Amino acid sequence: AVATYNAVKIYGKIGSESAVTALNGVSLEVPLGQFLAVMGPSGSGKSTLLHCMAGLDDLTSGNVIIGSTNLNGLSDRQLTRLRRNSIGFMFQSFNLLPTLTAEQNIRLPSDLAGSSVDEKWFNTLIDLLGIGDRLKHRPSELSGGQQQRVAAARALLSKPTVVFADEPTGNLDSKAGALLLGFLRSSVHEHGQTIVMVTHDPNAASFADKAVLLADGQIIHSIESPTQ
Amino acid sequence: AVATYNAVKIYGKIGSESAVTALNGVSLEVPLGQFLAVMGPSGSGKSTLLHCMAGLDDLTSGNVIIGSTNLNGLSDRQLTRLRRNSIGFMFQSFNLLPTLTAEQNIRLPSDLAGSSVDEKWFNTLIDLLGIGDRLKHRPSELSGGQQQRVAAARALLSKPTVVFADEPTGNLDSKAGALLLGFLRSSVHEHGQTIVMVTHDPNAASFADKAVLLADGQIIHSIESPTQ
Ligand SMILES: Nc1ncnc2c1ncn2[C@@H]1O[C@H](COP(=O)(O)OP(=O)(O)OP(=O)(O)O)[C@@H](O)[C@H]1O
Ligand SMILES: Nc1ncnc2c1ncn2[C@@H]1O[C@H](COP(=O)(O)OP(=O)(O)OP(=O)(O)O)[C@@H](O)[C@H]1O
Ligand SMILES: [Mg+2]
Ligand SMILES: [Mg+2]
Repeated sequence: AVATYNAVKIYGKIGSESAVTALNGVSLEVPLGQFLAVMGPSGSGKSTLLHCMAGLDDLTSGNVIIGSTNLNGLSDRQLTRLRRNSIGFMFQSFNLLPTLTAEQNIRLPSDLAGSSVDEKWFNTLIDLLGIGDRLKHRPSELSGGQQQRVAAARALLSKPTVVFADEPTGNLDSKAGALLLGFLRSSVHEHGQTIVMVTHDPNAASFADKAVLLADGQIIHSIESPTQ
Repeated sequence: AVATYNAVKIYGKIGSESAVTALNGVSLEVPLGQFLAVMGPSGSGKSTLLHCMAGLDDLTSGNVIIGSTNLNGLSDRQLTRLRRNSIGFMFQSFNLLPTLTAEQNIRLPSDLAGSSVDEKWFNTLIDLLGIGDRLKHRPSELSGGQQQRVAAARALLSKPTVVFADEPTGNLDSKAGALLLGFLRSSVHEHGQTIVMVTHDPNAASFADKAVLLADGQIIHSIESPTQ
């Protein structure tokens, strides 16, 4: 469903002293329906990899393919449309709009895409994530874990083909975390979705089918069926 | 060093339908030199408790005492001065200033307080936290875990009497997390600091001397020497 070939990402002026090589030749194939965990030390390039795979940032060199589409060839408009129709993204720092309520934040991508919302599914999501009584509140009136769950609902509402989740349980207690992870796992099976999840928590990784280990912008290891 | 007595915090108009009772009568004494962990489900009031104990937010009723000072009696100016001189705070969402570099963010509280920085200690902190090569970058150019470590350096630089840390390892891999926690633990011993740390990670709590469990705005349990 999504793959990168020799992905290189350098921040800053190439060759300058402050340039940072965040991705140093990453090749990774994620088949349709796989739940992949991406792990590695802080600063190893995990968020950068996720953003480039989702078309939120350009690579310095290398390719990203989503479905059968090479992102390199797309115009901004085509890229935006692809993201809106096929991708759900949970950001490490949530990126909720502060002036909108939780419910408005959750519905925003569907509104922008002009697609109708499956109201039954909306209710299922809200119940599972336990945020039903916070829907009319703005992000500043929510706890950290509540904001994270609102970000999860937003990413999952349109049942996107590929879900990218950047540290989705970082602010959740173990019970809420296990609920979300179990739910992500069952979507892979029920709806044939593909999930790429960054986590530094081995327990969260144990919900995935496979884990890859990133260090200094390169994949150094991969584990099938990672268990605790 | 810090205590609350019957702390109640209600958000929104008391009695209105959207009012949230975040703290429902919390009494907690943290003796000088203790490393206390505050745990509980997402939304149970942990961040609210921390903010009220640090004087960042008012209680609806009840008292907070820092040292021998009751926060209720203080003017805004007195409260600001107390916070600047005696308190270090690590926020759940870091709260770094986006227009300042990492180094400027770290030094800001000391600059505002007009106090000089122990440069040897600054270097010790930066080395331990592994952010030496990111000092000239702004928060948007840092990974999530790097931002968290910058927030830690900022809170610890002035060696404050009381350190409040809201989920300080949420974005760190286990190695970086253990480094930070071990470091917090040794400050308690070496500098006689008091630490109140919110965490939902039992492994992080095991570094503390004592843990209390919050649920629906009340302390329902306390554990001496919490181990895994
Ligand atoms: N400004 C606000 N207005 C209304 N409700 C609020 C406000 N701030 C927090 N709350 C609510 O108060 C409750 C406690 O929030 P708090 O942030 O203290 O929880 P927490 O234990 O830190 O949760 P987490 O583990 O998710 O960070 C939550 O239900 C939250 O939605
Ligand atoms: N805009 C930018 N400009 C310069 N350097 C950047 C920028 N964004 C990220 N970096 C650097 O690229 C490296 C990789 O960052 P990335 O956010 O991908 O790490 P990560 O693995 O997600 O870390 P964490 O676990 O802490 O979230 C880091 O050293 C970071 O400081
Ligand atoms: Mg990251
Ligand atoms: Mg919180």
